Amino acid sequence: MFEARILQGSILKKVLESIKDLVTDANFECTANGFALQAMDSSHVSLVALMLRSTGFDHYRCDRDVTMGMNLLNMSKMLKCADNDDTITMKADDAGDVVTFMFENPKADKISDFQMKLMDIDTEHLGIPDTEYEATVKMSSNEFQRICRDLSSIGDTVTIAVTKDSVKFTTSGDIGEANITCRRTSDGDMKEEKVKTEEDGEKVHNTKSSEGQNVDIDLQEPVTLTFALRYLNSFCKATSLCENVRLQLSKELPVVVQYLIEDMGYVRFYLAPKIEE
Amino acid sequence: FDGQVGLANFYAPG
Repeated sequence: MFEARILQGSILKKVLESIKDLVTDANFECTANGFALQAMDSSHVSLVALMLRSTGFDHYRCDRDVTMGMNLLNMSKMLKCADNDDTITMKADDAGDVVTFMFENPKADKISDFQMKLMDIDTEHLGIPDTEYEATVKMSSNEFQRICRDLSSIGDTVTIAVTKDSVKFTTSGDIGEANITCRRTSDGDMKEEKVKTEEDGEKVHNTKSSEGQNVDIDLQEPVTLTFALRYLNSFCKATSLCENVRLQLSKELPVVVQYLIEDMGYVRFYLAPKIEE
Repeated sequence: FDGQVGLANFYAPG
């Protein structure tokens, strides 16, 4: 028997919204530790790893390990039927072929249950070793989303260059090029963004970091890597899960983009870099 | 080749 009850159902809804466009079908691993998932996109270029620890649930019971194969689009359809302030309970029998989602409103006067058929999914699981990354950047998740969105209107890839004082995002395309530099900041510091295009030369925006857009950089070695923006933009669908995003980079390794889920765990995205031929 | 490599270049199954 697997049973997991989350008081803040919106968290589960947001998690699904953040991964459903990247991954079609995925196996959720239910263990005593928690509710976890590892899945690659269809091109095997990016990977999502989700962990919702058992201790973060209001109620959690897992008598024995269960793998639940789900179509994420269908799961998302079901979870969309829950209100944001509903409590969500997931239930499955050990040998069953359905998962039940139960939604309960705060007044406990409306209770819904939805059954979804489980699937047998043959997936490849990758072993991701613990790695000491050369550069770790922590910044506002909204800011990261904004940068990825803005740059994708100009180019298809972004080169991320981390030094001890700044992280620079660069792209180029048919219409020109763009550089956005976020300086390592502390409270009240100014953030500088430089956007350069062939048409209008160089514009410099200085904006107060009034929204807590501090950039923390932990650097062992300066790193420069290039990534496809369309995947990063997809990862940014997790923005509402956490105020900050953590980027981890090392030469010749996939970037790790992590959003912490308060008191519960994380959703991590891995993206293989683009390499020179 | 657009320079995009797969995750299998970095991580082994397991």
